[in-house]
Amino acid sequence: VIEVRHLYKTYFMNAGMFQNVLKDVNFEIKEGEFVAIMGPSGSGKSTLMNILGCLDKPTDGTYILGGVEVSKASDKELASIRNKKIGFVFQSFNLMMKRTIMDNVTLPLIYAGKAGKESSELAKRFLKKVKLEGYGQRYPNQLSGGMQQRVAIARALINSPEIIFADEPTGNLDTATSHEIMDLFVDLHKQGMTLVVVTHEEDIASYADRLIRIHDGIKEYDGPVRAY
Amino acid sequence: VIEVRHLYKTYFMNAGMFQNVLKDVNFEIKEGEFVAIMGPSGSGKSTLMNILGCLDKPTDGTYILGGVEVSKASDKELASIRNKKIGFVFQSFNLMMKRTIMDNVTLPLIYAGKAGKESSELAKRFLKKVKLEGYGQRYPNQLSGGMQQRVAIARALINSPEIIFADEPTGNLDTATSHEIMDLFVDLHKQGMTLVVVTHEEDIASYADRLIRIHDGIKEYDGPVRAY
Ligand SMILES: Nc1ncnc2c1ncn2[C@@H]1O[C@H](COP(=O)(O)OP(=O)(O)OP(=O)(O)O)[C@@H](O)[C@H]1O
Ligand SMILES: Nc1ncnc2c1ncn2[C@@H]1O[C@H](COP(=O)(O)OP(=O)(O)OP(=O)(O)O)[C@@H](O)[C@H]1O
Ligand SMILES: [Mg+2]
Ligand SMILES: [Mg+2]
Repeated sequence: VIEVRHLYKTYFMNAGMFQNVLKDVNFEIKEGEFVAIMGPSGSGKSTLMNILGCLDKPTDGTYILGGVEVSKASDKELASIRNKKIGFVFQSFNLMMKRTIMDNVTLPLIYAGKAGKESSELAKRFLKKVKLEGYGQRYPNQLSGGMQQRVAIARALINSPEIIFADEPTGNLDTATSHEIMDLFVDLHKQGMTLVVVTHEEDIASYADRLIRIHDGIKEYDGPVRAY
Repeated sequence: VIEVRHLYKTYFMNAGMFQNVLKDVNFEIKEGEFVAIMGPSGSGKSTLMNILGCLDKPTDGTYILGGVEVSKASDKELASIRNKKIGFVFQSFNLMMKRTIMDNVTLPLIYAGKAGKESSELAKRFLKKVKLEGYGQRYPNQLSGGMQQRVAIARALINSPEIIFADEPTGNLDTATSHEIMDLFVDLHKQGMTLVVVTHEEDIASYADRLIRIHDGIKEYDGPVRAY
């Protein structure tokens, strides 16, 4: 369902500065796979995730998602894929600080044109899955770091997307809560969802079937998690 | 150097809602100690750190820092202690997004009245310690999550404070970089700094001499890290 060929990403900054962040990245992910991505800080994982999640475009190379060549898609097409097929958990959560938890979690339903009177029931169900039932009327700054992370997770899942991209979803969670979240991801995986999870922790990576390691923007390992 | 007695923190929200977040917390930290704080997501660790770091006041109880009763100090006194004695690494970094990395790192020098022509040399030295030399002219949004976290760490250290409060300083860092940061903390500890580090990871906690566990706002363990 995901094909990445000769992907390059270069950031251009002021004063002629530029940085080659992704360099000739190639891989395929089949529908229903559970892939972990690991690599040092600054190696390009979030940059890669943003391209996979249709939030950014590569500088060069091809990205095909569900048969659609994303690198050539119009903004309108990209938005439609993003809103209907993808759930994205950001490394820094990206919650709307001035809106309630309920509004934050139901946002993807509005974007996908699916909002209706069951939205709040659906939101409560997903808040319950991340152990945050009862927090719907609070604001993000009234929640701890790990609670905000879980709101971001609930928001990514509420649309029952086909693909979940999670950028360090357990970085702010204690061990027990991290495992609860990974169990939730395993459940979704069993129901057929494709999952791509960036993590810094071997324990979390070991929930996946496959591991891709990135170093300085280059893919340096792509294979089973266990054999590593 | 730190004495906390019968500390309570309650948050009051709209519609008569309130939450008792810290409940009768008591402990002492001697000068030069290295303490780790662990506990589930939402248990009150950041709330406690904010009070210890003089960024917030308790609802009840006493907090004495370096002999000064913080709970009774004026805002001016609190600011002076904060700027001269304390280095704080926030769980969500709190960088100034519109200012360069250099400006972000040298901010504490300005607050402590120590800014001068050596500020930028000092900043470069600390950026080097967190493996970010050369990034001084960039902006936070041009850095990865783990790089932003390291900028926050460099900023906390630049004033050579007597006490460092670090709220999950390695949450966004890969294992190797996490250990580099902890080695840096160990160095500072050997030079006499007092360190209080909140972490979710046992590996990171084991760098400390002592462990305090918080659960639902109550201190439930206070003793050696190893014996646990
Ligand atoms: N400004 C606030 N108003 C209301 N409640 C708050 C506020 N800040 C924090 N809380 C509540 O206080 C509790 C403890 O929060 P705190 O941030 O101290 O937890 P934590 O132990 O640091 O968690 P984490 O490991 O997830 O970072 C949480 O239940 C949170 O909802
Ligand atoms: N908008 C941008 N402009 C310029 N450079 C950028 C930009 N965003 C990211 N970078 C650079 O791209 C590189 C990779 O960043 P990325 O966020 O993908 O890393 P990462 O692997 O996710 O790291 P971490 O584990 O710390 O989150 C970094 O060196 C960073 O400085
Ligand atoms: Mg990242
Ligand atoms: Mg916290």
